[in-house]
Amino acid sequence: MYLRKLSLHGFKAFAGTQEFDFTSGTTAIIGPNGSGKSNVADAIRWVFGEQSNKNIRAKKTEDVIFFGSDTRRSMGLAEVTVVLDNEDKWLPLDFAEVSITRRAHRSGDNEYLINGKKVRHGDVLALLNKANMHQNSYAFVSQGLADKIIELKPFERRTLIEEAA
Amino acid sequence: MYLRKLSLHGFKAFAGTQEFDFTSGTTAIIGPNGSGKSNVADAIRWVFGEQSNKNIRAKKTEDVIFFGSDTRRSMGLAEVTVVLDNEDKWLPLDFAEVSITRRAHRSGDNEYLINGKKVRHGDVLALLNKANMHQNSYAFVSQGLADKIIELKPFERRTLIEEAA
Amino acid sequence: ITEKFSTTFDLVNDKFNYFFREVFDGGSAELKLINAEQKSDAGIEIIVKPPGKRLSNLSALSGGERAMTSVALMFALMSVNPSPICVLDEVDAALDDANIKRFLRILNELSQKSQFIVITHNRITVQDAETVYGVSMEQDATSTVLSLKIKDLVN
Amino acid sequence: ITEKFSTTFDLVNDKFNYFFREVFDGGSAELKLINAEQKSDAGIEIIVKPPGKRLSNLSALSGGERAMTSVALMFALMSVNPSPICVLDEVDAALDDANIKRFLRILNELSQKSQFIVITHNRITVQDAETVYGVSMEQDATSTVLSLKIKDLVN
Ligand SMILES: Nc1ncnc2c1ncn2[C@@H]1O[C@H](COP(=O)(O)OP(=O)(O)OP(=O)(O)O)[C@@H](O)[C@H]1O
Ligand SMILES: Nc1ncnc2c1ncn2[C@@H]1O[C@H](COP(=O)(O)OP(=O)(O)OP(=O)(O)O)[C@@H](O)[C@H]1O
Ligand SMILES: [Mg+2]
Ligand SMILES: [Mg+2]
Repeated sequence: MYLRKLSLHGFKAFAGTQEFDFTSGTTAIIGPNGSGKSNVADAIRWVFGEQSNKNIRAKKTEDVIFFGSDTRRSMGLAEVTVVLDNEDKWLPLDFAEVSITRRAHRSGDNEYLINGKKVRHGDVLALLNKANMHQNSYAFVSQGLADKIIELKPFERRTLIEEAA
Repeated sequence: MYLRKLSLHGFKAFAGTQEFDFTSGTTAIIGPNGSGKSNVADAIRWVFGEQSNKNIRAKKTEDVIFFGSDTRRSMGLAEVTVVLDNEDKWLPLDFAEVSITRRAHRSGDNEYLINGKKVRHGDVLALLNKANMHQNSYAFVSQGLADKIIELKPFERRTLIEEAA
Repeated sequence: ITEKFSTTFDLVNDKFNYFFREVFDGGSAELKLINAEQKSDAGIEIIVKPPGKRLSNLSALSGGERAMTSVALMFALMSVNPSPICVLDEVDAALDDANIKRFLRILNELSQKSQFIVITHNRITVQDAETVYGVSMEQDATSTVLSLKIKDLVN
Repeated sequence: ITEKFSTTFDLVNDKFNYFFREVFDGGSAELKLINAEQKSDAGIEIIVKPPGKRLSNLSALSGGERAMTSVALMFALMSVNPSPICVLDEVDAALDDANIKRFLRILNELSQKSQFIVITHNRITVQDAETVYGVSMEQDATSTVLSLKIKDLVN
């Protein structure tokens, strides 16, 4: 399984619709300071069901919605969609590809969809757990936290091993 | 006033005597990971009377003394000397140059010398205060703390302004 | 401590030492289980020895050495129990060129089993990637995305 | 709040805005005194506006924008009340090339009054310095120092 497509609309500074087409190998993302690279990492965590605002550098739900600029009005909705390539049937589903969408409204409401069908937050987590993608996984390293794993307390490191077990 | 010479002996990984000759302009220090660059910054803070072990990445006094390696024995003493160029009489002293030395022994004792004469810790601080070099000054930025000033709490930022007043 | 935990612990410990030696070009690293008998207090200590240096429990390491040690442990967890997708945001910021090359060598090894999305400012990391995307800020302070061919970058 | 404090505060505030606009090539920055009447609780809030973007109180800034904002405030304090010696350890690690050049432009301005010792992995920062020292680790895990001529480096 790999992340084939990522589409952002109204998520943080991605006001217009922007898309990434990834391959299964390594993709580098570059750009000037403040251009939106870490926002991409936040978008991937977010669409996978991230519940902790701190992990996506937000204080409240609405902080992920484009808040406007000198020359562009703020938006009322943030939407991120990922399309996962499931040719290798890593996910125990009969689909060659699976899409997951998350939306946030100014009201604070969140919506989740799998293959276009509304589901609950727990359904997304259950699906990803089957794919071996846990919430606080070692596979996501945020900016400035390259030495996060060794900064953890001894009992916190234990949970990492438990997650890998 | 500027730092003309820095000499390290037995301080952290500087087992042998190593010297820097600086100019009054900008000096860059480069080198591979783990080679000893940040130890140089620690040495400059230390010789200027730093009392907080945390600011020089130590847990106790003896951590600054060379603790040995696979092929070299540990040492019993760490010594750092700086020679300050005082041609511009920035320091209200009649000397064209002023040297400050700090030594640490395995016993935990610290010694300070100004121009070769033993002095107390307070004398070094008093001298540096005359030169407008305060202990927790904004003029020293440690590795990984580039955004330190904006991470401070509001009342801590106030003390920075007070220091500059 | 269950049977499953201690098997995984041993596997991760082996791999941690293997990847540490790869990134540091020698030396050794070890995970130590502490307070094992007190279930909820059980924890893991990290003891490392960069090549030629004394053993240390992390506090004397440099900025780059800490990042490399952390990366070695992350690689160990990824190799024992691979996550299909891995996102790394400027983990190479504190590394010198020689360490970046060693880091990338292992990344390539692991990218057989996992997809890596790597945010970086470093030229060497970019040249090593299969695909490159540029993100930029427009006049109206919104982000846009552009797929770049590697040859555009090297010039 | 004394007379001296508020004069210094105004000076630093002016300079902060000036250096912020230099490093960000536009925008604005401001220090706000909060709880001024409660002596020991008085504090300073930072409000910034990168060019084209909305006003923010720091939490939405990127890693590089945070470092640049911090550096602008440090430069403001240094220009109002210069310390003769300034030591910076990899403050350029999170910055892209364009921001490093702007950072160095200001450093050169301030180096008339202060001596700067800058630890860096960045090629641009090295080329800009008057003197360069290389630190290396010997086989016996001890550090040695070597003064380098700039021309040795660029090759
Ligand atoms: N809800 C939002 N609406 C509009 N813009 C936002 C929103 N949230 C964050 N931003 C903007 O996104 C920018 C930060 O982007 P990001 O952190 O992704 O930068 P980056 O490319 O990672 O930069 P660096 O190289 O400095 O780490 C900020 O300038 C911020 O103003
Ligand atoms: N008392 C000591 N005796 C011997 N070596 C020491 C002592 N204290 C620290 N060291 C060694 O110094 C090294 C760290 O040096 P330093 O932090 O200066 O590296 P650096 O050049 O700044 O690297 P980086 O680019 O990764 O930041 C460590 O490898 C550590 O083992
Ligand atoms: Mg970033
Ligand atoms: Mg360092």
